[in-house]
Amino acid sequence: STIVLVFEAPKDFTFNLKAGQKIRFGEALGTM
Amino acid sequence: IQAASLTTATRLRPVHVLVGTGGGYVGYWQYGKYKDRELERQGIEVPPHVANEMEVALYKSIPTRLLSRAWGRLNQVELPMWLRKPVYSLYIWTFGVNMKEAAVEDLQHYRNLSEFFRRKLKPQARPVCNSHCVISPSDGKILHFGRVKNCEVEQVKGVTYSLETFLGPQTWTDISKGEDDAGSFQDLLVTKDGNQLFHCIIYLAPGDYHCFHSPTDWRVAHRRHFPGSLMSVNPGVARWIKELFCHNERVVLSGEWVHGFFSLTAVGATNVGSIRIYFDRDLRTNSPRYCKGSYNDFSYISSTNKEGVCMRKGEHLGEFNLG
Repeated sequence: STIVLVFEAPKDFTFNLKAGQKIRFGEALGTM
Repeated sequence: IQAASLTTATRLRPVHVLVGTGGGYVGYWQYGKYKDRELERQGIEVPPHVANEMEVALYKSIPTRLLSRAWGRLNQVELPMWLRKPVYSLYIWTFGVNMKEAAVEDLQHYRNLSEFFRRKLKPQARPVCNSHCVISPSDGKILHFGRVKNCEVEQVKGVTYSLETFLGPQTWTDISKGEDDAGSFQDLLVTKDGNQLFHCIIYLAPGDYHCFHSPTDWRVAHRRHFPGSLMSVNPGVARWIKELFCHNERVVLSGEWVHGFFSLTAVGATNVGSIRIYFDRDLRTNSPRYCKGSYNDFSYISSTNKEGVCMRKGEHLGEFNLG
């Protein structure tokens, strides 16, 4: 199964992720 | 020569033809992968081999929904006490499940695999990050993320799908945008000047914790349920089938957060065919009958509830179920 988030945010929103990395519920996805 | 060819033809059996063609296809496929590796070794980026229409149609013809419901029925069968430990231990070993995080570690507690699959975690097992406005709604693997450009979203690097096909038409709010600035579907979604549209795709592997939570503080106003196929969403398949997420059964929750539009979509798969949203008891997924390409809408905003459903960051939102 898959979860897809689509959302609007100010231009300076940045993800602190790497494609392919494992992630757990509650960990930061990104911020302004 | 005539006699020799005749004896050869009579000795040739269908199994030989099968082995010959199968072997030939595998050899051709391996040669293609060898060529890709050589190109990558020279630093040349190789575009992913996307399935053609015939291959997609062939894959979609597999009765994945029927298989999924049968798999679900099987996993609802209550296991006798003596069988629970070996069955769940095999599952734990196969998919690398960490039972120390489970709210109930005793394997005898779970009556069947379906219950085991829906296990909850100890509250302290997943602390919610307070310093970031968006958190991961679930455990999993980040398939892709970034800005949405030209209404296309990448499911994995290099393989895209249409955002409008995925979310369906923007009819969940009465947007009063003038004709001239209606622009593309993407412009319809962005409600505040200067904002951009972002996306993130998280793949949940079979052994992962399969409940999902609210990724931020937001108000859920609308649910759109797309019945559909239940093809595997494994990263390898996501690299092979373009628009995979637009074919599969999915539930789109949309609403607003502090910066405007926000949506979370749960996409089903073969072994995880059902999606539950805790505050939406009317939602029924993976039903036997549905019209291809259809979807059904439901609004959480009513005359008595102007807000919709308010969700706090980290709050329990829903779960995937087997079958």
